[in-house]
Amino acid sequence: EITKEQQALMKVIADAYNRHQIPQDVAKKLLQDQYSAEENFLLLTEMATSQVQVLVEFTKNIPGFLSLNHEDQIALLKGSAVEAMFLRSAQVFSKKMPNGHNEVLEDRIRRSGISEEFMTPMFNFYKSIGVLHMVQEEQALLTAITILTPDRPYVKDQQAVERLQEPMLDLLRKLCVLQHPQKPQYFACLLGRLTELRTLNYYHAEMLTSWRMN
Amino acid sequence: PASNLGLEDIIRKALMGNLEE
Repeated sequence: EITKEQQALMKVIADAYNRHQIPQDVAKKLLQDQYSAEENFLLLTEMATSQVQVLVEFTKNIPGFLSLNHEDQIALLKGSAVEAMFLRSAQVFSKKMPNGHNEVLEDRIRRSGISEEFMTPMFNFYKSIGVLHMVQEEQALLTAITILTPDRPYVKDQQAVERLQEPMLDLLRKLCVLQHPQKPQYFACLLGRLTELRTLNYYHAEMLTSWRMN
Repeated sequence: PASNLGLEDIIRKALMGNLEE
């Protein structure tokens, strides 16, 4: 059973998540005509910057986040930005887009110069998220849980972060039971994706280096 | 432009709400 307080929390998180999306004009550019390698690089950089801004705006709305120590806020965002971006991108790929748009996007990313060894796990992750068919509330909560990971580097007051993360985990667990009664392992599957995300985050620096080099 | 900033700079500015400055 989801309590009234939990329903309110879910609404705040889901609303904030829906409100803060990459601006249409930035997203649209991805589907436009051919770009040179350099333009492609700049475009993806612009997208990444926009994603970080959107992520920060979303995070500001997570109840209790702004009451954390300011440097801890930055440490949490810095530690989770890449994972949150992969999560958001995975959801873009899971959405039903107009015919051909998925292919254009995938092709653009595949031709961006990132080495194949990083590309494969990334698209595998997108697929593994896609098959879960998460509802928006689950996506929003999973992102909030990712951001509120207490053991990110340089976080001083881990307990304060845990106190914010625990209610989200409890709510997500209940939501999974309600939304997917026929899949008792669903919550565990979602947490498993977070582990996968950590691996992607770990290789992200190397991935960027390969991108820049190419 | 924001694209020339590092991740931490973008986060700090967005947290302070003055990315346009």
